[in-house]
Amino acid sequence: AEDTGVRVELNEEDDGKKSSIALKLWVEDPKKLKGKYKDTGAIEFTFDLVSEVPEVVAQEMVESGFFLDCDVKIVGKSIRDRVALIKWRRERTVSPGN
Amino acid sequence: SATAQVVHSAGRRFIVSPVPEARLKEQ
Repeated sequence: AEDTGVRVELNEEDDGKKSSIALKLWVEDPKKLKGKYKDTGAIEFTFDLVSEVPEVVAQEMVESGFFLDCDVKIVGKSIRDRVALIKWRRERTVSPGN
Repeated sequence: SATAQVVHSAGRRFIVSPVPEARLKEQ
């Protein structure tokens, strides 16, 4: 995935079954953000792989004061990339015999 | 405590915690 300066990682072990999963997001490179970023630490949240949209969660982070509106796209993309990877891994771990 | 909780108006819970230092050093 593209290096957006915002890192998103799993915050729990993925059992491959439940749709809602814990993620952790933090800024690795503030220079890649357009707005001035105040170092608040890592943000832990849950994300539903089936029903939620990464960009909506990014917007909620903006509205909660973690990021400025000008960075909503980069945060959304970072979450989207991680979610895509989680889904890809899940597809690969499905039994090939089925 | 090093953690803080922010609840967005939509009901989502954000928990702020220290950045994992070990992971930063991985790169």
